[in-house]
Parts: sequence; C-alpha cells; structure tokens
Amino acid sequence: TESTTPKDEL
Amino acid sequence: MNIFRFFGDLSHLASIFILIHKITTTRSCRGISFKTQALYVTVFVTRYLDLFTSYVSLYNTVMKIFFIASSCYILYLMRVRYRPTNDPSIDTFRLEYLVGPCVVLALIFNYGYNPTELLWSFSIFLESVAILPQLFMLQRTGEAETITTHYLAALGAYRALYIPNWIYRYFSEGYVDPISVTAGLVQTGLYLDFFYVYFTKVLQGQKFELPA
Repeated sequence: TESTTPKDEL
Repeated sequence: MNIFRFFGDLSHLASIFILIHKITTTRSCRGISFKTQALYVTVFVTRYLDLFTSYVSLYNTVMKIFFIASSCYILYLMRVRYRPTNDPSIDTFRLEYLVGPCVVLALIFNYGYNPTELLWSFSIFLESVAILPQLFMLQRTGEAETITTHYLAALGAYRALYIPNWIYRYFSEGYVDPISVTAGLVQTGLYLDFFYVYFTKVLQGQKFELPA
C-alpha cells in the first residue's frame, strides 16, 4: 500500500 | 523540520520524562488516568506502523520507537509495578465514546482507503481526544499534584507548537494536511481551560485547584 501523503511528522 | 515542530517534539519528549519521573520518584501513579495512557499506546502503535514500510529520517525513526516503547513502559508502571496506587474507581470516562467516533471519522476523512492510511487517520483523531479521560479525572478530583500539571502542560504545548509549524509549512512548502490541522486545533482547544489554571495558579506558585 502506497502512502498518499508524506508522513514525516510525528 | 522547523523550530516549532522541533520544540513541539522536545516538549512531547519532556512530558513523557516528567510523567515517568513523577511515577518513579513518588512511587505512585495517583492522579494519572490509565485510560488516557492506554489510548496513547493505541495512538502510537496505529500511527507508527509505517516504521516497517517507509523511512523518513533517523530522527523520525528513533522518536517513533521511543514513543511506542515509553508509552508501553508507562502502562507497565501503572498496571504492574505501582498497581496498588492506581485507583480505577475515579478513572471512569467511557472509552467507547472516544474510540467509536474516531473509527467513524477515520472512515469518512482519510487520505486513502487502505489499512495504513485508515489507521493513521484514526490515530490522529484518537490523539486529539485521548487526554479527555485524564482531564475528566482532574475535573472530578478538583486538584492535581504540581508535577502532574507540568506533565499536562508539556503534553499540551506539544500539539500547540505544531500549529505554527503547519502555518510555516504552508507558506514555505505549500504543505497542507487538513486532517492533522483540524485534529490538532481540537486537541489544543481541549487544553485551554487547563492552561488558564496552569498559568494563573501553578506558575504563580499556587496549587492546582479547580473552583468548587
């Protein structure tokens, strides 16, 4: 499953 | 990364160290809601599943592992090591009132219908209300140990600091994450009453007491 938004926050 | 997010994360780290310090030095978890702490474990585990699928940075990975490990450790302290000091009779907030709506919200508002995105969205919504059992408990007892209020202040400051971070990211990168922003505003809003008493009483050297 490809993430649609960058999840760089905690 | 910008200073708002960095100090937000530091504040989050500080809150956890304050809580562990409070429990281990007083040898008591009195005044701490087990339900809220259990919700945080749920939040971290559901959000950081991507530890196994995507790599952002060493900072990101280390923080994620720390948040999962420390929240589990706090549950251990409350449930095993200092169990006699944990009083479930005042920790009465109904968890289904929080978890249920968060499941529904995640199914409506998400960035993709796959398990990772749905769980991420669920964790964001759940985090925004996870403090409610703790605040409810505070409301019921009407007072709190000073160290507990420092814990809550640091925890509240963490998400509050993410707000200027989102504003900054909007102007510098055009980055917008409406789910995080909405939930973050709600989360910070829930602390406003607490912050008012914290700033006007605790930081003036008085005990945290709510008006009868």
